[in-house]
Amino acid sequence: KDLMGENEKWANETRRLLTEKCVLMINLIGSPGSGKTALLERMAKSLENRIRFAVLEGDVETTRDAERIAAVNIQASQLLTGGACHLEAKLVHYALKDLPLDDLDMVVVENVGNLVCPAEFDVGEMAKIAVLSVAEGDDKPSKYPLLFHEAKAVILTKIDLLLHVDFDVDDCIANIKRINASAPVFTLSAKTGIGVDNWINWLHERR
Amino acid sequence: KDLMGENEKWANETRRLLTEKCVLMINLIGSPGSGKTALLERMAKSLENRIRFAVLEGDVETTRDAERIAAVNIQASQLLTGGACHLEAKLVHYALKDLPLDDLDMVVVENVGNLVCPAEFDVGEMAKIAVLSVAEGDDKPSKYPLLFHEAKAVILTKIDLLLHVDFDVDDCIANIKRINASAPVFTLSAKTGIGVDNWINWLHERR
Ligand SMILES: Nc1nc2c(ncn2[C@@H]2O[C@H](COP(=O)(O)OP(=O)(O)OP(=O)(O)O)[C@@H](O)[C@H]2O)c(=O)[nH]1
Ligand SMILES: Nc1nc2c(ncn2[C@@H]2O[C@H](COP(=O)(O)OP(=O)(O)OP(=O)(O)O)[C@@H](O)[C@H]2O)c(=O)[nH]1
Ligand SMILES: [Mg+2]
Ligand SMILES: [Mg+2]
Ligand SMILES: [Zn+2]
Ligand SMILES: [Zn+2]
Repeated sequence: KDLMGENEKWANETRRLLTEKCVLMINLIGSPGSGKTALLERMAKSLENRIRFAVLEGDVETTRDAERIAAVNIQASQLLTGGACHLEAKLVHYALKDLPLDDLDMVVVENVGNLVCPAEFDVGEMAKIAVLSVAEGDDKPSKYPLLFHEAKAVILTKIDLLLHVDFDVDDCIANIKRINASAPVFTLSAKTGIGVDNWINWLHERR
Repeated sequence: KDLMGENEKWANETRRLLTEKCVLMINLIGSPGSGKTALLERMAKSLENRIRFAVLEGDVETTRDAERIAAVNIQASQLLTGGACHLEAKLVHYALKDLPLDDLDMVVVENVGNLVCPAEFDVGEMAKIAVLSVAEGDDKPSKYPLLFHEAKAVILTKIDLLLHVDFDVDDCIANIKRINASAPVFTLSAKTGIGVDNWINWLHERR
């Protein structure tokens, strides 16, 4: 439809800009509370300027997430939709132009908390990354397949909670593989730091 | 807009039908994995036919949730959107007409897992019920205010996990009260059953 064509024009503009500036952009998509912001807080610690990155924080309301990122000394711009359930390419494009792209290796878009709609919108990213916490249940990839199909990688978060929740990691990975045979699955905890290095190495290789 | 007007016509049709049949309808809205289906499984046990109810299960894909409800001997119809991130009134209206309304006291709509869009759509319910799990974080009401503003009651689920997550119940309730002064907040666990009776009593009083 026309709106999608319009979105795609902006996504391609963004892709052109990022290629020219040699900046990697990833689009983190997951439910509210899946742990996206916590993962970025952890990455700020673990990356220690090995990869210089900034964050485009997408939310319906509040600047809370951008403030959390700023508190760990990473530049963050808060994008507020005021109601829309997903970020679109035009909004992301304008926010990008305000970042110091010449001094960055990577931009992370944290999309609005939502497992459905963000998967449908290209915002010019190199990769969509699906974020699912072990508290949400191992059947979620099957129930929300588009995101897991589109993702270039999947992150299972909060694995420190595995002792206390009914989550079968093998079942969940099998569900993911049925939908997407090639995306690697990273199991990690932003709380304890376990597994975060493997995820960071994958990012390093994508640059 | 026209589409909203159209949706509202069907919602009012539904309200008329439910009033005529003396059936209470509630619309459960919360993130993927917040515990909506688990709560319905627990209600099937606790209600033991005191309130005769059926479920309209909304999902993007799979019949998993309807099957879980059927497995505890409650009638469930699976409504599949195939992509839409929320249920709409017309779909709910047609599904309702296939239920044995003369033999029911209540219909529960379990909406698509999503904290944003379902709050915008009236499907003819008497009440929207916001469902938030303690694993998601106590800042979510502020970040996704429309649902909490529209809800006639809020359910905080999975309280058995409180020892293992960073969730301040008082902060969360304060966040909710700022947005919605009158909605009661029920803290419960579908896993252990704690707090479920208070929720059920509220439903009883609404009939
Ligand atoms: N136990 C545990 N809790 C975590 C972990 N990561 C995040 N959390 C908690 O999960 C809750 C939600 O984390 P957020 O980082 O706000 O989640 P989010 O995906 O950014 O949420 P939205 O931006 O609203 O979509 C918070 O209470 C975090 O403390 C983890 O690795 N382990
Ligand atoms: N510890 C604990 N886990 C729970 C509780 N309720 C649900 N869960 C778990 O949370 C996960 C998600 O539960 P569901 O009932 O599928 O959540 P849902 O809200 O119906 O998910 P969607 O329909 O996909 O939006 C499952 O692994 C459940 O076992 C609870 O009270 N305590
Ligand atoms: Mg966040
Ligand atoms: Mg469910
Ligand atoms: Zn949506
Ligand atoms: Zn929607």
